[in-house]
Amino acid sequence: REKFNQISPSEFFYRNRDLAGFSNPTRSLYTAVREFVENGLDACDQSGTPPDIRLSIRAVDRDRPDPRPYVLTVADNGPGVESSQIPLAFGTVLYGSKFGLKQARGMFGLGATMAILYGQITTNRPVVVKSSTDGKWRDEYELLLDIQKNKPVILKHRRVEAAKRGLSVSISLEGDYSKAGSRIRDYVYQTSLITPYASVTFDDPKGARFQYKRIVASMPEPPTVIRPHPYGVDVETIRRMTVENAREMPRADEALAKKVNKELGIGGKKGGSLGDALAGAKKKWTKLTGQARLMAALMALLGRDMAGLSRVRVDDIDAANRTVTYWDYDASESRTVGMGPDADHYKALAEIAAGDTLTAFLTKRFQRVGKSTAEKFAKFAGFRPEHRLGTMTNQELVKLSEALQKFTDFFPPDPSCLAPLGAEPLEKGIRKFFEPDFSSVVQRSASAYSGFPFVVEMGVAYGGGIQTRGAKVYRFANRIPLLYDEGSDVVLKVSNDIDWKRYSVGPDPPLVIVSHICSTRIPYKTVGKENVADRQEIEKEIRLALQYLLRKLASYMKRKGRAEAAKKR
Amino acid sequence: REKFNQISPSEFFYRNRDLAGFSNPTRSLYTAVREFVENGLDACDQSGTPPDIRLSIRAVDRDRPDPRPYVLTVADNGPGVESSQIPLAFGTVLYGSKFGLKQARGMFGLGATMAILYGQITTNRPVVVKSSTDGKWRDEYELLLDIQKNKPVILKHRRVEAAKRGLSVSISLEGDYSKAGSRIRDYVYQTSLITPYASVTFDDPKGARFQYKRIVASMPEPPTVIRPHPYGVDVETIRRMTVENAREMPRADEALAKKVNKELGIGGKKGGSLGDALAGAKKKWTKLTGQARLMAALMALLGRDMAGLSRVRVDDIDAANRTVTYWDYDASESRTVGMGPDADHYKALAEIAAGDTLTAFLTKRFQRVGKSTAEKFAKFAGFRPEHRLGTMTNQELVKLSEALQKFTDFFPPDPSCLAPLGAEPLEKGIRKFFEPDFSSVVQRSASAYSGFPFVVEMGVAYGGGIQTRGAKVYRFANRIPLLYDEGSDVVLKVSNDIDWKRYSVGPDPPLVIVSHICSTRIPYKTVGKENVADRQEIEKEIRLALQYLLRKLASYMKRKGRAEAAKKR
Ligand SMILES: Nc1ncnc2c1ncn2[C@@H]1O[C@H](COP(=O)(O)OP(=O)(O)OP(=O)(O)O)[C@@H](O)[C@H]1O
Ligand SMILES: Nc1ncnc2c1ncn2[C@@H]1O[C@H](COP(=O)(O)OP(=O)(O)OP(=O)(O)O)[C@@H](O)[C@H]1O
Ligand SMILES: [Mg+2]
Ligand SMILES: [Mg+2]
Repeated sequence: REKFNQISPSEFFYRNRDLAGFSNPTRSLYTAVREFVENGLDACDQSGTPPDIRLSIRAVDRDRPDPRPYVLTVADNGPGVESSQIPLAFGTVLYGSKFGLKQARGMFGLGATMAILYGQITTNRPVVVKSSTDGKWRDEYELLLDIQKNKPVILKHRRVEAAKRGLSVSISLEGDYSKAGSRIRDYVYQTSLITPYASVTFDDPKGARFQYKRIVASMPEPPTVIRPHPYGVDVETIRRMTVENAREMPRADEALAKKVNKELGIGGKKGGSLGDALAGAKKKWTKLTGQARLMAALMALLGRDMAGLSRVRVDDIDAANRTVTYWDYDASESRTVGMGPDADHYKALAEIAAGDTLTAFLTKRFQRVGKSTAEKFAKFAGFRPEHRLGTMTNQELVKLSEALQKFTDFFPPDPSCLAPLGAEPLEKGIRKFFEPDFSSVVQRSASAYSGFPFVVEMGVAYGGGIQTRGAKVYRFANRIPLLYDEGSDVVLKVSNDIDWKRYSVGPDPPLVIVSHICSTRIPYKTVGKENVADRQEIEKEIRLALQYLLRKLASYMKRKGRAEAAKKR
Repeated sequence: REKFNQISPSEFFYRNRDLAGFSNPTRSLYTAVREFVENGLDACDQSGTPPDIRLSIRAVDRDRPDPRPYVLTVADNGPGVESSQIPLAFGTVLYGSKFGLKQARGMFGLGATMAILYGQITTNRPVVVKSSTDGKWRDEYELLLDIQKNKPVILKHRRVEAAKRGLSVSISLEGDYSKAGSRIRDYVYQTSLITPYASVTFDDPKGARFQYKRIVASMPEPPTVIRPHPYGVDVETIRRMTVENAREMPRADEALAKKVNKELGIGGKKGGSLGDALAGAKKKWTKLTGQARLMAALMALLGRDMAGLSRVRVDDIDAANRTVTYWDYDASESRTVGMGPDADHYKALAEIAAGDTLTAFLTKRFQRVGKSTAEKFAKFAGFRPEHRLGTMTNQELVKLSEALQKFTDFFPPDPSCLAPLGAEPLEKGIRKFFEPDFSSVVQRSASAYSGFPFVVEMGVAYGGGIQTRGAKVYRFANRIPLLYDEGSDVVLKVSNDIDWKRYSVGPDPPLVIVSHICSTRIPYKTVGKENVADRQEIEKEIRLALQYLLRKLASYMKRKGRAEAAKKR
């Protein structure tokens, strides 16, 4: 007989931590650094603060050889996290503030917690989080994780005076700086390239300080949240949108009872009979408020007066199947009642459950759908424009969801919510870091995959200060440098396809390709965010960008060739 | 001000379902097939039943073009799932029976639920699960998933007479058989190769039947559960093992009160005073049972008699820090009390919390650690062999965990718990499927990575019925065919490194390589189980196996070359 168990999400990621980039001390030190740095940059981005990120890694015992325990600390000047949320944000997996549809580095709600988890299981030391949201008071927490329950354990909490706003997080973890060091330095250096408005300082275990001051003084426009787009919406999402849509069921408490009984004309007499209430409702139906109609309808259906209605909780009004399901507090059970179609109560209840019309739903809940597009869609999908969402059967919801994918006249997703780096800052960064003889940059116009808008920006640099031979590809997504597993990334797939001879570039050229994709959702292949899936639309934009830039390079190579030939003569 | 949310694990995998292999209708149809087939095979393996797996995929509407809804049904003759567990096993993510340390195809507790989730969000139809554990009665469930809450919703449940034992699961999902079909057929065919004792029947949407009867009549030895190995054990695991180790805290109910009061000599008098109880304890200490000593110690420490003790719940006895933490039911709060070191109560409580000695802990809780190895380890790690686990400070637990990784005299992990296919059945399968001129097979002796034992089995086949040109690699792990993302797999990494000229094999040879890794834990790179990480020890075994087989191939090629030359002459 098999023994079954439920495991928590933290337990799942503890057992399978290589999925999140914590496979060994080398990789884990790197991943912990990036998770904390990316959180700091996200926080500064969202509050419009030019980021000052301070990263320090020091060995606990300098005489021990790698792998060995390190103390990793990352501090920022961002908006911090408010006290009550700190234990949850850092001590719970799948808890965060970045689940909405907005461009951000974080998206899973687990990066920081995983780094803290790895520290705890290798050194058994708690994490120290210090946060000030107002620059006056700072909350300092020492936390451990209850990995089996996915809950934080608060060991210490104190509130002290603060000098400035910001957050710092410090963990002890087993790492291998001798192996991870060069990639951590690359990560810091590349972060500075793609975030030219951020200042990053890195104090390494050897006592060296790497400082990258901002080269752009002003913050770019922050990314914004957008409503979903019809493409890429499935039946589950539609179903949830219709459920939120149904007007809220009011609770039959004393205040409401008083109000409704008054309207029904039995307010004066204390607890007038149900019969009196229903008679009053029938008599005054057209003058009743929507709320009174709803309560009268429930009274009629369930045979209870307002006092009786306070003993139940209406859970579902299924207008399509003409049933009402409610929880009876006294009997402690759920009951379902059928409704007759001609009763007034049916009309009132159906009105509640019915929610918005199809066209109102589309224009309110999706981006860029106007009234005429909504009506055109309704015709295409075979629905009446005034069809109430709440009355759709499951069959109809599927038909609606499929039609949303197939209708070709929706405007493409709105890219104005995105915050690309911009061609100019990208070229500035490339020229500063590589000092090339030639560089060219392009920002493609926005595209979309599965309803998610994205923008590809790319740069190519040649010669000059570039020491490496053979095209070296620097990949970025939502301003995060991606340094591992390039073999499975869409950008490498495209660049490996290039026939270099077509562009007058010799074999093993001193060439750098910088690629940046930003989107409300990057289709990462793994929880460790190391490579991007080759969605068709993304692959196409990358290919077009690269071909454009390589043609520019080819012209330069030809001019250079002619200039050198002229020189020789 | 940021708004925080907790999402459930099903919500996480709904939003990020490409991580689990559900990125589009083509891939999703394939992944759904394999998740259900692998569950059926796992169930039959664990019950020692030669598997009969019936897979059917039919289009809901044959006139619609792909992608379109399909009904996918997988039925087996395994042990089924008992009624109360069915909604949880199939309707909850991270719920399953395969979290123990044993070779199995499943390991995450989410495969079946993800396939059901994908079906629901594309067609809104419930899953139908039918299960009979005894061949007399069958439970039939219709379930939907509450994705936000990670709970099943039971729409229907009935119990009918059954003809035989087994389980079937049937979902409606949007798929693309025109694109997924060839890989699904490959999957079925390769499953038959690596599981020669299983019969698999596949009825496809076109009405064709693919039947693979078993070519081996008897079941192999089933894999078994093993205790963990010292290597690859971290502080969290050690800490949990010591916590389980502490003897259970008995509940101070009436029955225990009677027993203890009797032992302390106040049993007769109804509710003798606390003072009498403690005096009795002091007088009779050496004759008291362990349980009576424990309760007397608590009485002394908390100043409560047995009746008073029933109003608290002891949560933690921290012998190292000499505190006891308990929940006071009446005050509804947690309290911590310090203990003096000389009191008898300290000795008794410490005995409880102390748990096993280090050597007893090692020999009982780990595989292959005998008394002498345990004592040798204690010396190496700098602990007294009789040091009680429960009295270790956090610092000492870390020291213990690190020493366990560094001690070189532990026996390697026990591979007898594994169930490899075997060289002979593997070669039989290879010869049947490829009809080659030459084949050679090897089963490497067991190795281990991070304390997990594994065995590599490999086969090479050349010429004859092999039509493809260029080495074609068939990858298997724990008897699962891996058909996607071979670029990131350790086996391709090794085979791409091969210098074929060394083995007298021309370019683009008609060559097949079959690789099978079995382990108590396969280090997959993704939740979708498509490729295996290149752990050093695994890469080494694969390389050695392949080199050995290619040398055999080289001898064959030379003999063949000489024979053909002789023929010419
Ligand atoms: N330095 C910081 N400043 C402000 N808020 C922070 C900071 N670090 C973390 N947070 C908050 O804690 C939450 C959890 O962080 P965590 O890294 O675990 O998840 P995430 O960033 O949302 O997603 P991901 O797993 O993709 O990184 C974040 O959503 C954010 O609200
Ligand atoms: N055909 C079956 N016969 C018997 N038990 C089954 C069957 N299918 C599923 N189960 C049970 O349901 C549980 C959940 O299955 P699920 O596929 O979701 O997870 P898993 O197989 O444990 O892990 P994985 O996610 O790696 O597949 C299994 O652990 C198993 O106990
Ligand atoms: Mg994060
Ligand atoms: Mg499974």
